[in-house]
Amino acid sequence: KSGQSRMESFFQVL
Amino acid sequence: MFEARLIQGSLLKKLVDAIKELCTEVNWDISNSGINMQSMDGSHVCLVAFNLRADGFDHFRCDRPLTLGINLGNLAKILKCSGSNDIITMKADDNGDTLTLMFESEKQDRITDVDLKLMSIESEHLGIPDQDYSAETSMPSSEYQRIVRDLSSIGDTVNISATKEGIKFSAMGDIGTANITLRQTSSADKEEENVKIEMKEPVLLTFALRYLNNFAKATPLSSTVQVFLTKDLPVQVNYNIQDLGYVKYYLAPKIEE
Repeated sequence: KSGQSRMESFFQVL
Repeated sequence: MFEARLIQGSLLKKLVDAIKELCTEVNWDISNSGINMQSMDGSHVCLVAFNLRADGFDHFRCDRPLTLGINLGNLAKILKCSGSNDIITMKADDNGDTLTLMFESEKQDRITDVDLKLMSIESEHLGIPDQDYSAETSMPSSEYQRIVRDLSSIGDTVNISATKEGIKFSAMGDIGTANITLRQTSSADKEEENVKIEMKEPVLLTFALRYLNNFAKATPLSSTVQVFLTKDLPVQVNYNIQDLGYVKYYLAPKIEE
């Protein structure tokens, strides 16, 4: 089963 | 104050149409180098960024950096009042709460001006480092549009894999499965009609087709699109806007839970 990841999991919030 | 004049005003209309469904309220950062925007969609699954270089405009003036909070749906409504051959000028005062848009017909015999109310928008900015991509593909933007549209009738998600065979897009759904494989080409009459693939390592990622389809709204902005795949990272879909800048989309992958 695959789930949707979010952008913050990959790039740092500045 | 800020003032920018774009002879090919239709590019601004196409740009706003290409991003308005993903991001509704955004900040445009204006400086003497141009206009930049970065915004995530409401669910933070994708990120949209554009850059319009000052030197891509026929006239560009920005006395000090400004942030303009814009409702893109409202801006799109205003841009509908412009003709496809109109020259568009944008103006804003340093401490003003409106963005003035002026549309001049080609013959300059009809002039429309509209003030758009600006907003104060809280937005998060993500730092996106320069990445080493696993695979980079350049293809006609119409080809990308067709692939994601065709696969959407099969399923909701797509596996994209880069191997020595080429780039393969696979969708699976209740009605069956579909695979579309693109191989590198060199025979097209025009360079931009070729598919170019540069692969450093094989990669396989899964994405929601709904977003990839939405990115194809930028097709009118560019004849080609670049798709960057990186192991365990968001896919990047780039449209270069000739002589003006770019719009880039990033989409977070689906991951095994």
